[in-house]
Amino acid sequence: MNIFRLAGDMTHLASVLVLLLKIHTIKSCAGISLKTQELYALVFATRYLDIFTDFISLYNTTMKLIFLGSSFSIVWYIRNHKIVSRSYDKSQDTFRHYFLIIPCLLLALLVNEKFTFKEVMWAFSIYLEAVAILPQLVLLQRTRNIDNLTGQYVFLLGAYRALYILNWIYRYFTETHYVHWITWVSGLVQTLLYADFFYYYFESWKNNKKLQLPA
Amino acid sequence: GELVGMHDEL
Repeated sequence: MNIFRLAGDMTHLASVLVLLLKIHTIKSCAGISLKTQELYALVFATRYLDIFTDFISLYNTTMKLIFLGSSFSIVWYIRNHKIVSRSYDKSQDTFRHYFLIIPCLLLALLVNEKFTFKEVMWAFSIYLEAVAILPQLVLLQRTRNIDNLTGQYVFLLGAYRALYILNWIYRYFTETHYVHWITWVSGLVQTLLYADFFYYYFESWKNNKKLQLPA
Repeated sequence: GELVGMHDEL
């Protein structure tokens, strides 16, 4: 565990907390894509199949449980909570899951570390995580007024990915035989998807103006 | 420490 990895995980955790804060305290999910949240739930469900078989550390298991629990409860809140679900605008959140899930599944069948059920599911989760933010980014573009919590949520998710890249660079130089092409390439793609968002996020911050993405 | 064959990242 290095400082970049820890900072990345904490940023990821912070993003989840920001979203839960919005849902629990403000009782709103306005501007949040249910499609993206469902994809994340699928990402964690398929990636953490090893939760009961491979023990890495207490930290690792705890974080897995947090990400699994929070992602499924967020989906439940947006879909089923009496008040929260009212703020969900289905007509704006139109991205199709299948366009992302099917290509990722096919890619996972072709490119994986080992052709076993668990490894194919793991590779699938890595590919799917890389693109799972797309419905959220599309929704942001359509939203005239992006509220602060939504902007911060997406920013923290992007920051988490950027910190993971620093973690890989650090590990590459400090550990022997640390080479993981699947996570590196997917992680790089995932981080690049945020580039445009980051640009407008910093612009709005610098000029002290409300965040708005050009259509 | 590395755990060979295990995915130790989240």
